[in-house]
Amino acid sequence: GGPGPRPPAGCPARRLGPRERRDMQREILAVLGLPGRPRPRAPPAAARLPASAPLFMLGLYRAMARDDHEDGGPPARRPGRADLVMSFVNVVERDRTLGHQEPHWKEFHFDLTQIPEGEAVTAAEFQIYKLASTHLLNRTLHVSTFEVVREQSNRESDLFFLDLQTLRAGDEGWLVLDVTAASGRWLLGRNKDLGLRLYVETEDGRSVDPGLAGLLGRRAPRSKQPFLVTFFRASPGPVRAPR
Amino acid sequence: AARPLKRRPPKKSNELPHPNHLPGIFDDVHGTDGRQVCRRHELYVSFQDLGWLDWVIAPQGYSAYYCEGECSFPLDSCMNATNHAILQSLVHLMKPDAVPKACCAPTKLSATSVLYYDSSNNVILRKHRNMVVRACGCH
Repeated sequence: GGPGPRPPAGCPARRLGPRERRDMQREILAVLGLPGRPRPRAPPAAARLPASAPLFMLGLYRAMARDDHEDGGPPARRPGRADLVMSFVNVVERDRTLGHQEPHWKEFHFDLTQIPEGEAVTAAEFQIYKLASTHLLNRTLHVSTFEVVREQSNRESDLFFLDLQTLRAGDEGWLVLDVTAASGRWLLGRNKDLGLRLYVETEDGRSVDPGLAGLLGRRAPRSKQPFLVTFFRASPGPVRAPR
Repeated sequence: AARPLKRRPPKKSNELPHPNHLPGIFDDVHGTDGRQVCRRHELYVSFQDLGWLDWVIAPQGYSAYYCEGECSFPLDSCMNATNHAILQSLVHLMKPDAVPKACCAPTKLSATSVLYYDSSNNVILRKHRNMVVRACGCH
């Protein structure tokens, strides 16, 4: 970096060898709490398009960086008290759409194995983009979100209710669903994927295919693909173990 | 003989040297023997220089600063010092071989945030506490 500290008198100034430099980098990575040595990233051309999760996280980063500089100022709404935010793009998507028996639903699975130990979840949101639906005029729709607690082979899965949002079929934009209530189980069963299931109903309780209601899944453009974002607060400052 | 007019003692300003007051270009930042008094210095940590940019999304690096300089008695006006540091500096004058000077260290630290990919392509935003020196002083 910039003009670093001058070595105290009597300490010969010397450049680090490649191996020492790698050790130093690993040491700085450990202080920064960043896992492992970064892999060289050469994203394929398609991946260079802006993706929904990084775009959202970049907005959070700017809010947090502003928070850092306005020391002591009122924390921005988000990430507020969180000191670690992770975003997950969904790994598996399953639909029970038209042509299948009702009710229709859309299901997303996320790999949570990267969630670090000792972090308390302060909030978790599932964000899914909704286009204006041309099939349902401008009717009122209810979108309910459940956690898939356990899948059963011979009957419906065990579900745990998380959130309900009401919107108009003609609305367009990001739908933010609160899934914080599901986080209690994550820390217990970290190696299990998180399954989220969405149902859409009209006012009179008729089941609607989420795709027809305008909800986008994995086949959406990269900048509109659904993702999960989780806010953590570290348990009291971990003192780094002596090496 | 006419008593000389009593000069009013200058009004004693009672504010403490502002702990974050960094020496301006006109402040005498050199101690008696010409060495720098304890203060904050520029230090920029560049992820680019560390070859991480292929992995850290933002920032390219950040100003971390560092503290360096003398804690010689009388502690300079722009220095922020704990009472202990003042005592230690005094005892050092009496027993220089037995007790070292107080040392120049951060008195206020703040956080910096880093946005990066983890090994599963998830995007992580982490706030790192105590990574930026806001003010220095003698301890």
